[in-house]
Amino acid sequence: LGRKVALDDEFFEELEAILLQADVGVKATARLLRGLEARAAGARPGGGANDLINHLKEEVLEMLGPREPLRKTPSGATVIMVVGVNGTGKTTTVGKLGYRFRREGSKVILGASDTFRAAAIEQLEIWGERAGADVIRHEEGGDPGAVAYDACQAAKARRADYVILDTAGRLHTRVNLMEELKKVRRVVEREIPGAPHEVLLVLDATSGQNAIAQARTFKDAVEVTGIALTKLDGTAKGGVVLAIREELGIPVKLVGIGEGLEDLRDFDPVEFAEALFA
Amino acid sequence: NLTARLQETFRRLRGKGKLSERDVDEALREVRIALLEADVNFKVVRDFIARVRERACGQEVMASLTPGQQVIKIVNSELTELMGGRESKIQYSPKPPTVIMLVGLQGSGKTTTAAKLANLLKRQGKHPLLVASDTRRPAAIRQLQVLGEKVGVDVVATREGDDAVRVAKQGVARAAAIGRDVVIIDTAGRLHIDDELMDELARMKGEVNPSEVLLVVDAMTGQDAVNVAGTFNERLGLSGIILTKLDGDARGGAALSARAVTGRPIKFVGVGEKVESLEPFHPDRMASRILG
Ligand SMILES: Nc1nc2c(ncn2[C@@H]2O[C@H](COP(=O)(O)OP(=O)(O)OP(=O)(O)O)[C@@H](O)[C@H]2O)c(=O)[nH]1
Ligand SMILES: Nc1nc2c(ncn2[C@@H]2O[C@H](COP(=O)(O)OP(=O)(O)OP(=O)(O)O)[C@@H](O)[C@H]2O)c(=O)[nH]1
Ligand SMILES: [Mg+2]
Ligand SMILES: [Mg+2]
Repeated sequence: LGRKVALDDEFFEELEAILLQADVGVKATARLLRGLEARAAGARPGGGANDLINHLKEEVLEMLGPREPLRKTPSGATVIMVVGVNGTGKTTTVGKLGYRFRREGSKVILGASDTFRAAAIEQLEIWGERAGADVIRHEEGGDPGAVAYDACQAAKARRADYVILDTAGRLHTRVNLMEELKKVRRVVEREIPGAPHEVLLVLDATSGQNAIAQARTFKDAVEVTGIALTKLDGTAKGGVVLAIREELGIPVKLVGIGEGLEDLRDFDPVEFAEALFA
Repeated sequence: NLTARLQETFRRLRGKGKLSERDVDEALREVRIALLEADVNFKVVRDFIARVRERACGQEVMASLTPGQQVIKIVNSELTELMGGRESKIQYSPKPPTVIMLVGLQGSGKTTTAAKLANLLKRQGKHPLLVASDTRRPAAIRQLQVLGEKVGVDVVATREGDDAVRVAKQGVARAAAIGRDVVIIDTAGRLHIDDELMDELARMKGEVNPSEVLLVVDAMTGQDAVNVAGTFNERLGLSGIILTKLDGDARGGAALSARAVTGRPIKFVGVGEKVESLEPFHPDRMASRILG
């Protein structure tokens, strides 16, 4: 194994630094590197640093799992609930998603279930206008469940293809607010069979390990089916989604790459793995 | 938690007899893991551990009957010192109005913090004016107006799409004209790597001459905190930091990263969505929170 020069401690330390600085986290990084050591041990002699990095990318892809598309119901309106902690990009993502479905020719209703935050309803109305989607809203301070109810009724009456519910940002540690969210989900379950078909947790790519606690709590409360990872146009890598996929089984479905109507992409695991090492 | 893990580590190590430097390194590995899990930046952790190592290899640990506790004490005191002093005050200008600019990434809590700060200063006897310089985000102006109404502070606003720098200048001029002593400027969230928008902030600073340029940082920010704080400080020059959403359970390592890379004081912390939820920064509490 004379050509082992590239596979020494220093190289592994460099890889560890890259992963940790990408917010992959201590445990997931250790798992990835252990897996890599196992592969390196069995690797052909003379394989260099590039081989290892490619192995590592494969490990990352394995952790991320296969691509999972957004769920769509074969008949009636598909209901998508958008949830997450404060400021992650939920309202903006609802607007972008509405626009995407409109471009595909679908009829879209947006539900302004954030009845709490200052000017949240106005913000969503502007996005609805931009996307060409109807916005169902009540007054500020109203009951979020009632808005969800009306949005579902409107979807049935107007034969909408999609209902996208924007909810208020809430820290996962606020038990009463998580109860409120569960209630919104129950309203939707009652009104449309199979709903909500998708519960998207919006995570900010700049967040660190706390995103795992967020994902766990939101999953337990309202059964998150996918993640929209926003603000990937910044310098943060969003590595925390590896641990979330591995420990909680939640796949990333969408990524936000800007503040404009079109800045939404399907999650591409290969591109993501490449970007971790860029 | 870390204390328990360190005590366990030392219990095991002491079993072999006298402590060595290698034993201390093993203990410091536990500290390193705790800091990384708390989202302190990788390089900041490395520098911090190197700094602590020297003290940790000294007599206070080696000769102690409870070396684990000693290491915790050292780490805690070094971390508290790095967190800075308790400077939870606004730097007022000798020539009013005092201008405060709030800057930072998208969604960090600037608009809400602007209203909170106005509320705080009003209660301290000041006469603040809020300026809605985020002319970009949908309904941002409206958001600040609603919050301004809530705290009983006037908001200077024009229209979405107007030039942000001009609105800021107008706001300051208005404050001077009606005798307000503090102007709080809410700016649009932006990426530190967006040159055009960072230039806009630099121009705004040049025009309104603020005594405070405060970076608003989300407490759950991870490794990227070092890039964001570093770049905002380089491009603009910051006078301080406000850490938001500390009412959650994020350990808040971003605080140490931001301090380490800018040297600026963390002046206030946001601890909720209500306008009263702004508190002075406590370095010792932050240190123990980060250590877990
Ligand atoms: N650069 C960038 N900014 C984004 C992205 N997604 C959202 N934003 C910005 O992030 C900020 C917050 O977005 P919102 O949609 O208001 O976030 P939210 O989760 O609805 O916030 P709350 O309802 O207050 O909890 C806004 O300035 C958005 O323009 C993204 O993918 N990239
Ligand atoms: N729990 C909690 N929420 C906060 C705190 N500060 C702000 N928020 C919430 O975080 C979200 C974003 O706050 P904004 O004030 O809109 O953030 P911003 O930085 O102005 O956002 P942009 O203008 O889009 O960059 C809102 O839902 C706020 O209510 C805090 O200290 N604690
Ligand atoms: Mg919102
Ligand atoms: Mg704002």
